[in-house]
Amino acid sequence: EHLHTQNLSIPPGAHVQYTFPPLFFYKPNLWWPNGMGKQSLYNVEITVEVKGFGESDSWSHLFGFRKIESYIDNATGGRLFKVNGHPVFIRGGNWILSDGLLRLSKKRYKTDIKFHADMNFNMLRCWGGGIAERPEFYHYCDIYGLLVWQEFWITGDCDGRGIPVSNPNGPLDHDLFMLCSRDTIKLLRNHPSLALWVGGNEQTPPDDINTALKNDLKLHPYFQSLSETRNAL
Amino acid sequence: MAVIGKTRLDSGWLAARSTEVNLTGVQLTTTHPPTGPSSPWMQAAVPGTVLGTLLKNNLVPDPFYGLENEAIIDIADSGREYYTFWFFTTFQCKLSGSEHVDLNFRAINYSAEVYLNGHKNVLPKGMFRRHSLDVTDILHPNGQNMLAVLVHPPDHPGKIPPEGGQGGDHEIGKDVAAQYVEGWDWMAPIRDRNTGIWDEVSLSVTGPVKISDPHLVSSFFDNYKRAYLHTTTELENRSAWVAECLLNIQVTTELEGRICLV
Repeated sequence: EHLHTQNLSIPPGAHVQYTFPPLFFYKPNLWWPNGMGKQSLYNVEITVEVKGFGESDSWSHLFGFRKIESYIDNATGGRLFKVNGHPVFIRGGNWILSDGLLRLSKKRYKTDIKFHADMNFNMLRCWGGGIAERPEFYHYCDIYGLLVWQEFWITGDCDGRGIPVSNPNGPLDHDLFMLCSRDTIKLLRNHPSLALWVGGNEQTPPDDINTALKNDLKLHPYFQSLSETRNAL
Repeated sequence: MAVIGKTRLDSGWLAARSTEVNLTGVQLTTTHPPTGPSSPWMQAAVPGTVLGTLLKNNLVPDPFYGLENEAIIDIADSGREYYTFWFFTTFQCKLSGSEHVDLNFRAINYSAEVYLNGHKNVLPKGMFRRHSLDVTDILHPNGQNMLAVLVHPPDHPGKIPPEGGQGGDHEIGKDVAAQYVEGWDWMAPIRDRNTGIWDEVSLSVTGPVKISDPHLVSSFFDNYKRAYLHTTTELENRSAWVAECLLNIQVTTELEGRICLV
């Protein structure tokens, strides 16, 4: 039941988007943060074969079944997290980046991230003055169960709250900022450890950017309706 | 016939400061390629930054030790061209009839010009964006290809005030780039502002149809007993005829212990 094949005709030069029928899983092994259970991962593989050519392209990614919710707690003003319906006590650490000369390697990421998991952390916060972390970073967070809070590239100091106050309207090119954001979201969005996108560090992005980010990142209406259906059920 | 799939280009790169190379990108990738790590060319760390390459060749002290960072000239004092670098490599790739190949840069800081076998492409600004060039038609017929990339630093590298401070003079905030590079209360400024081909470079060979950016989403019911995997993908037919495709999705789980799936 975890295999589906679909015939498709694609016109010459066309760029299309295709959605598979949903694949059903009964009692899947769920992905849990460090300290709450196993980080069960499934390998999802997509291939496309073309008549008269054979296999034309393939793609694969480790995927974890989990549902992450978070909301601001009115009593404390803090953000509360739930994973698979269970509240999580967040033991988080700041993450700037692996190396100031960007000598980023799988080996280094594995060591750094396992180190944090061994210290009993269950979240890493990628600070807005650093980088959008790389797929290899997220891969090991998937494996070791570290939830990731990923900030976009806005900081209070450089974007309107520093001394001297500078760039109150953020970067010069907002379209470029949104293009980079959208491409980064596509690069990282399938990792089960990705728990939260955050506009910036100690600063809200300029209104147009903030509105666009919120709009791009809200749950697709299809899944919104699904979750409402679920509640109805 | 090239093998379908991705090949990383992470070895055999050379680099040189742009002001020390009197050739154009067209000449570098046709008639006058560098022959090896002889001045002004040096072995390069790709993926990596300009400073990482200079350190690899012992041309700067290691900024992580003592006050050595003070001995490295800051881009504000040297000017952007001092950290504008050429990166050069060659690669073998020979396609059959209906194969296509993309040259992918997963991240470049901050903008670049790419020359492949004498053909120029511009990689627009932005530290956090992927670039993918369909180079099928500009591969060399003999399969031996020459690639040169001229990488430019961020537009606003800024200047570090004598008192330092968080984000220096904040000029870097005008660009879409990492801001820590002007220094923060916990670290010294990075002299080249992390200029370079800082993430993986790869070639991806496909047939006529290419898969892009699949999106995986799960939904749960009955207290997580019932789950669905929703998958959307982009597909591109780069041939001149209708492609009759068979699209497969398969989900397998890592197996417990020593159980093997036959």
